[in-house]
Amino acid sequence: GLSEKLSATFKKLRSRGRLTEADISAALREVRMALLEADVSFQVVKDFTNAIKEQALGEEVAKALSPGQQVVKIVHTELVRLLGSDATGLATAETPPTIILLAGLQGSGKTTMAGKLARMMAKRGGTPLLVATDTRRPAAIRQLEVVAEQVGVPFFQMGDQLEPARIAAAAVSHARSHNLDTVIIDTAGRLHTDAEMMDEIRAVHQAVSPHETLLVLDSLTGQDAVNVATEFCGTVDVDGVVLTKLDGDARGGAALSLRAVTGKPIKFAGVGEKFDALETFHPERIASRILG
Amino acid sequence: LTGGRQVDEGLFDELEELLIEADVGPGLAAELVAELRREAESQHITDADALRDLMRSQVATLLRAETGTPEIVPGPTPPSVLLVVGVNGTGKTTTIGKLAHLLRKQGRRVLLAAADTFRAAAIDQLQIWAERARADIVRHQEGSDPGAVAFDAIEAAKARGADWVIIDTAGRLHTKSGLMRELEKVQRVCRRATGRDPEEVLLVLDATTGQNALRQAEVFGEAVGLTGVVVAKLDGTAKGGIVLGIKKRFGIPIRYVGTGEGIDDLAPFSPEEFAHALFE
Ligand SMILES: Nc1nc2c(ncn2[C@@H]2O[C@H](COP(=O)(O)OP(=O)(O)OP(=O)(O)O)[C@@H](O)[C@H]2O)c(=O)[nH]1
Ligand SMILES: Nc1nc2c(ncn2[C@@H]2O[C@H](COP(=O)(O)OP(=O)(O)OP(=O)(O)O)[C@@H](O)[C@H]2O)c(=O)[nH]1
Ligand SMILES: [Mg+2]
Ligand SMILES: [Mg+2]
Repeated sequence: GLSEKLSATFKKLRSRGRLTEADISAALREVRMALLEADVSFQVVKDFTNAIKEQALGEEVAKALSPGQQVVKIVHTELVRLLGSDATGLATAETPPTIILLAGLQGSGKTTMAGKLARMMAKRGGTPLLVATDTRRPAAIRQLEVVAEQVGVPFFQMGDQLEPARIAAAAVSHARSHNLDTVIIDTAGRLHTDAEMMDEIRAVHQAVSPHETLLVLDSLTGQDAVNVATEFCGTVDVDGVVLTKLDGDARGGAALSLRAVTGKPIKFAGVGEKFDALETFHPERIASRILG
Repeated sequence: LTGGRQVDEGLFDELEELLIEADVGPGLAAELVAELRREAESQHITDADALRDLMRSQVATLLRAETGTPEIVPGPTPPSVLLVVGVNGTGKTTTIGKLAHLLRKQGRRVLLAAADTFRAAAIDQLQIWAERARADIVRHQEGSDPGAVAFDAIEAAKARGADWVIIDTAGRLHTKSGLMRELEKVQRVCRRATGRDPEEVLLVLDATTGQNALRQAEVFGEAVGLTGVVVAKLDGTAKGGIVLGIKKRFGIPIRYVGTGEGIDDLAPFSPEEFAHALFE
C-alpha cells in the first residue's frame, strides 16, 4: 500500500540528508498515484494533494524518524476528516409518516437497500412501507414485492402503467390511513444524463416532499462518481448517500470524490446481498481502504 | 481540446488527464502518453489534431482483437453454450436479453437458462427478456441448484435443436470464494453436458466501474476462463477506459457494448468508435 511505497521513496531521499521541497513532491506523487488507483477522481486528488502539501513540508515530516509514516499519517487524518460527516442518522418526520426516497444509477443497489432499511426499521419496532415506483425494469415490482415478503413488511404498488409521482403520493396516503410510520420509496435506476428520467425523479420528490432523499452509489464506481453525484444533487435535494457493495475489494475512492464535490454525508454502507448486511458508515475504515 | 493548436507539454498533460478521467488508470495513462511522446517525436508531429489522431489509433490498436470479428462464434455442433458472469448489477440479465434478440434476428434458435436461482425475481426478469426476444427458457424453483438448471437447459436445447444456450448466473463479488466455486461448478456441468468447454464465457462489466474491473477480470478469468468482455451502460458519461487495462494485461477481447436498457441497445465492439469516443 501507500505506506510501503512512501517508505521506499523516503529511503532513497533520506540517504542524501535533509529533505527538500522536491523530495516532498516525490512523496506527494506517490500519494497522488495511490489515490488515483483507488478511484478518487482526478480533480479531487489534485485538490487533496495541494491541501496536504503544507503539512508535508512542515517540521513534523522533516524531523520524523520515519518521514514516510508521517506523510501516511497526514494523508489518513485528512481522509478521515473529509470522509467523516456531521449528520449520520436518518431524518424523522414530526408527524408520521417519515418519507424516504432512494435514487441512483442502474444496478447501484437501491431495491436491495430499500429492503435493508425496512428490515432495520422493523427490527426497531417501526412500521415501514415498501413502495414500488420502478415502472420500467422487467419484474422490478415483483422484485420489491419478494423483498418485502422476505423482510416481513407491508408492500405498496400500483402496477407499471401509472406515473411514479402518482404512485408515491398514493403510497403516502395509504401509510397515513394505515398508521404506518415510514414510507420507503424505491425508484427506477436512471442516468443523470437522461433528462426525462431526471424530470421523473424530480416529480416524485415534488409530489411527496421526502424527509430523507438518499443517493445510492456503487462503491466500485470510478471517475464518473463526480458526474453522477453532482447531477443527482443538482436535481433533487439529496440529504445523504449510501455506498453499496463494500463487501467487495474496490478501494472506494468514489466516497472521497462524492464528499469533496457535494459535501453530503455518507450515511450507510451496504456490505452484502442479504438484508441484514447494512452498517452505518465508518470514515476510518474507508480511509484505510482508500490508502490501500 | 485541440483545434489548430501546436503540440506542447500542456497538451500531453491534458491527454493524460483525459485518460485518467476515462478510468484508464494512472499507470497505464502515463505509459500510453510516454509511448505517444516517443512516437510523436519520431514522426515529427507538431499539430495537436495530428497528435490526437495518433493517440486514437494507438488506443484502437491496443483494443483490436487478434481475430477478425468481435462477435461470438458458434461451436462445431449445436447447441453452443454461452455463460454470462460478473459482479452484482452490471447488466448481465439485460445483456442476455439483447444477445438473444441479436441471435434471433440472425435466424438462430436460442434457449435461456435461468441459473440465477438466488436473487429476488431474477427468474421472472429473465422470463420477460425471453418473451421479448422470442427465445425459449428453462427455469427451476427459486433456491434450486444453478448447475441443475444449466444441465437441464443444455439437455432441452439438444432436444429442441437450439443453436445457442445462454446461461444467466447470479451476480457475485469475486471476493466470495464460495460463490466463485459455485460458478466453476456450473461450468463443469456445461462441460459434462456438451463434452466441451462453453463456446463463450462473457464477463459483463459496468462502464462506471473503476480500477476494480481489473481484479474482476483477473479473478473471474482464473475461475472460469473468460473468452470475452461486454461493457454495459456506455450510454452514460462513464467512458469504460478500464477495458484498455483488461485487454493489455489479460488479452481478453471486448465483444459487445451495451448502450441502453432496450432490447436493441447492444452493438459489436468497435475499437475505432471506442477510441473516438474516449477523446470526445
Ligand atoms: N455483494 C453485494 N451485493 C449487493 C449489495 N447491494 C446490492 N447488491 C446486489 O447488487 C445487485 C443489484 O441490486 P438492486 O437492488 O437490484 O439494484 P438497483 O439499484 O435496484 O437496480 P435497478 O433498479 O436496476 O437500478 C443485486 O444482485 C443485489 O443483490 C451489497 O451491498 N453487496
Ligand atoms: N443505461 C443502461 N442501463 C443498463 C444497461 N444494461 C443494463 N442496464 C440496467 O442496469 C440494471 C441492472 O441490469 P441487470 O441486467 O439486472 O444486471 P445484472 O448484472 O443481471 O444484475 P444481478 O443479476 O443482480 O447481478 C437494470 O436497471 C438494467 O436496465 C445499459 O447498457 N445501459
Ligand atoms: Mg431496483
Ligand atoms: Mg441478473
